[in-house]
Amino acid sequence: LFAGKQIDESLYEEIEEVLLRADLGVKTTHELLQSLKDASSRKELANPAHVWKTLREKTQQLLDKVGQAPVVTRVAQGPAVIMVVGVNGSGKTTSIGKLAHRYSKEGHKVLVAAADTFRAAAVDQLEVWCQRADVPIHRGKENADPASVCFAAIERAKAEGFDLVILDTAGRLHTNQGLMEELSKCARVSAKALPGAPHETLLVLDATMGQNAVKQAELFRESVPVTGIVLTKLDGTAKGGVVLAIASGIGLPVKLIGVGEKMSDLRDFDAALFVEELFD
Amino acid sequence: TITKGFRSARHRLQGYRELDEETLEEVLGDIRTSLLEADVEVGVVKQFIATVKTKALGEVVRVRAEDAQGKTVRVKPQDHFVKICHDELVALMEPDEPGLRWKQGKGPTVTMMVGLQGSGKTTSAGKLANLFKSQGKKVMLVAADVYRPAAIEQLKVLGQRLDVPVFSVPGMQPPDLCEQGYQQAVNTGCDLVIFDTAGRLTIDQALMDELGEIRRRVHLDNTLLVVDAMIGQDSVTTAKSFHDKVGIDGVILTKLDGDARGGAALSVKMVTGASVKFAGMGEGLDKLEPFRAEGLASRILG
Ligand SMILES: Nc1nc2c(ncn2[C@@H]2O[C@H](COP(=O)(O)OP(=O)(O)OP(=O)(O)O)[C@@H](O)[C@H]2O)c(=O)[nH]1
Ligand SMILES: Nc1nc2c(ncn2[C@@H]2O[C@H](COP(=O)(O)OP(=O)(O)OP(=O)(O)O)[C@@H](O)[C@H]2O)c(=O)[nH]1
Ligand SMILES: [Mg+2]
Ligand SMILES: [Mg+2]
Repeated sequence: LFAGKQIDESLYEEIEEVLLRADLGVKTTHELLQSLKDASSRKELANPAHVWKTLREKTQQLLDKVGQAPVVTRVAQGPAVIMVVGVNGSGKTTSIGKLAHRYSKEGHKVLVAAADTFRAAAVDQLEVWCQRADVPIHRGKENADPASVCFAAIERAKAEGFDLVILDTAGRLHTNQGLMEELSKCARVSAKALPGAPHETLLVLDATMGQNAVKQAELFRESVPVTGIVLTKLDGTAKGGVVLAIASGIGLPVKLIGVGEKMSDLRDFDAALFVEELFD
Repeated sequence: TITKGFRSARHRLQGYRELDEETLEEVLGDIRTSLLEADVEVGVVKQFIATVKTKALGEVVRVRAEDAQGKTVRVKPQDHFVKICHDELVALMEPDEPGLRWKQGKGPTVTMMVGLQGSGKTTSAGKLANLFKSQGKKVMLVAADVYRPAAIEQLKVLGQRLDVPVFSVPGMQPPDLCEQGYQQAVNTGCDLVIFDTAGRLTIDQALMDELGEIRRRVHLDNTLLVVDAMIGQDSVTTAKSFHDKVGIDGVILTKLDGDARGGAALSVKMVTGASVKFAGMGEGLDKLEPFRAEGLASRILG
């Protein structure tokens, strides 16, 4: 990487390719390149090694700008409610299994709500995770209105002294207006059961996704109060660079990452480590 | 040179223009940006641009003509080039063999679904079963995902909805399941048997070897890579690895009912030669369509 002794067009081409391959997308890639070229024209960059170092810093700045509030697990009144949303197959149900396990180990009394009442064996799948995490599951009737399951789960949590409720919702495409409205209703109805709920709304994004993830973040945030991202499948070969486009364009922070299919494969997002892996 | 200038001047008089480097410079940049935004892989974009540029340079295109009413119609040379790109995309993505490859002679046609986690394999297996059952074929599904919680249950629910048998044996490993499932399909006179396998990472050596073992045990007529239309640059790494390990005959591109551009279709085709055979257009078991290269080409070019 540092073979060339001068900062020239081929260095910028190499940088462009690295950023594009990491799924940062055309817009964010060109913004970073432009900021490097500006720094170079101001004589701030001495050599290629310096360019790469500055690039790492500027990339990290994009993430630092959106801040890093931890996941809400405690509120003044009643249980904290975490709603988990995202497109089909992104890893919501699995991530909830991991979260239930983590928070239960940390001493929380967790209740998981099976509000995906649509997909084949969705409730069965969540049930297995709840057994593994040793956490109770609240389920509704088959094909029940998801909002009613959210409502009933929060009511039950209040009545039985749970301090944390995690809502699993069905996968849906952000382009499906009917399903996005259904999701808004789940949030509204949760607030009826407990003002302020959902206190945390996590958008689950698959690290293998390309530029469509930006649209997902925009539209999900229009329907529900998304507060953070869970970036899954980072144990694979994809870099997940689209979260940089989301950080710079929409301002949503990544709070957690999924690094495997086991219950313990969940980590807090570490921006410095993420940037390091990006350029690895 | 004199002859080139003379020829192009004569062309211009007749309403023709030659596609040259400077005419194409800007539109090439726009096409490149569009393909990258459509999630076509970086190397594939480079290769594609180089190919169409070679095709287009020197082409003489009509920029001025008269329509039926004698009115002058102008078409920019750049628009001709975009049409060349579109046609090239269609030509590249069009499958030589549309649909499934059916076994010639006796015995069930065997189809195995493979792909990354969450791409839509189980649902697509159900959709294929639905499609071919409705065409009068006798279909069987094999639940060879023994890892994901309730994966077998999920396939069984789909099988029940379609009244299609699902072969499953508690505690049995995937290679044995596929081998015995195939035998069961033979014994019950099935025309088609579909193996649903677990989602896996291409860097998971053990799970990739598992696919290799299934391939050793049963002759596979179709190995279909199930790809989420939203996938980004990782499409090439993924497709190459599956192709190298087990050989990909075709692709099912899922979740096209969303607004992902689906550039992965081009990337996968370029690195494996495998075309999209079916498009997943929704969660319902009837939401599977035969692949149309024309439609996807427009979507990718954007
Ligand atoms: N390798 C890997 N696989 C993951 C990770 N998270 C989830 N998965 C897998 O991704 C697939 C989909 O996960 P689910 O939890 O069912 O996803 P979902 O978003 O709930 O799916 P729908 O409810 O159908 O929309 C499963 O095979 C999971 O095991 C991760 O961090 N790493
Ligand atoms: N909108 C839409 N959703 C789809 C389509 N195909 C599959 N899905 C959904 O995507 C999610 C994942 O589908 P699955 O069939 O479980 O995916 P999979 O590849 O078997 O997942 P793993 O076995 O965990 O690797 C489910 O919510 C499906 O309903 C499609 O074409 N359109
Ligand atoms: Mg789920
Ligand atoms: Mg599956």
